[in-house]
Amino acid sequence: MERVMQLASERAVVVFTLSSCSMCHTVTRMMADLGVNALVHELDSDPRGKDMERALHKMLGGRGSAVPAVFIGGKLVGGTNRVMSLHLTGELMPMLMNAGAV
Amino acid sequence: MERVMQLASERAVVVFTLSSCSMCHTVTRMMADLGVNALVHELDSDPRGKDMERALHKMLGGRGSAVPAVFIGGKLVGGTNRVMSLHLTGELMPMLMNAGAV
Ligand SMILES: N[C@@H](CCC(=O)N[C@@H](CS)C(=O)NCC(=O)O)C(=O)O
Ligand SMILES: N[C@@H](CCC(=O)N[C@@H](CS)C(=O)NCC(=O)O)C(=O)O
Ligand code: FES
Repeated sequence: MERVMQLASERAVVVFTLSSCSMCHTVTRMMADLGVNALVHELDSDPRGKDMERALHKMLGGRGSAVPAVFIGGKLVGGTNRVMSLHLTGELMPMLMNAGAV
Repeated sequence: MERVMQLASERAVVVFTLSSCSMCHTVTRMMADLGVNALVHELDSDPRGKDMERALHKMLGGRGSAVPAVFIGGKLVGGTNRVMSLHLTGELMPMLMNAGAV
C-alpha cells in the first residue's frame, strides 16, 4: 500500500498496469496521445507486484478490478471506465492541467 | 491444441476467456446481447488452461494476445478487435446466422 502511494506521487500521472492487459495499453496509449508523460508501472515486473495488486484491488473497491489504476496528482482517479467517462465529459483535461501533467 | 479445437466445435459460438480479463467480459456480454448462447470457456478454471492459452496464442499469431478468442461455427474468427470491426461493418450477424447461433 505504502509502495503504491509512494510510486503514485512520483509523477503527475501514474498508471499501474499488467503487461498482459490490453485495457491497460489503451489507457496508457490515451495518456500518451494527450501529451502526458505518465509513469507506467507494470506490476508483473515488480517483485512486490502481487501485494500492490491486492492493495489497489482494495482501493478500487471492485470485484476483480485492480488494473489499470490511474493516479493524477498523487490521488487515485480510478480504472478505465472512470478515466474514459471523465475524458468524455471533458473533466479529464482540467485535472491533468491542474496536476501539471500537460 | 486439440482440446481447443474440440471445445471450439461444441457449440456455434465458443469464446475462450480469462476470468480476470474485462475485455473478455465485454465480448461475452456483446454475444449475449446479440442473443447468442455462446459457450464461454474460462481458461483459468481449466487444469489445461495454460497449454490452451499457448495454443491460442500461436493461432492468433499475436504478441501477448490469447484471449478473448472467438470461434464461430468451429472456426477461429479472432480477438476483440476483429470481432468488433466485423460487428461495425455488419458482417458479424450474417456469420452468426449462418452458424445457427441466432
Ligand atoms: N471496471 C474496471 C475494470 C478493471 C478490471 O476488471 N481489471 C482487470 C483487468 S482487465 C483486473 O484487474 N484483473 C485482475 C484481477 O481481477 O485480479 C475499470 O474500469 O478499469
Ligand atoms: N488484439 C487482441 C488483444 C488480445 C490481448 O492482448 N489479450 C490479452 C488480454 S487483454 C492476453 O491475451 N493476455 C495474455 C497474454 O498476453 O499472455 C484482441 O483484439 O483481442
Ligand atoms: S486483461 Fe484483458 S483487458 Fe485487462
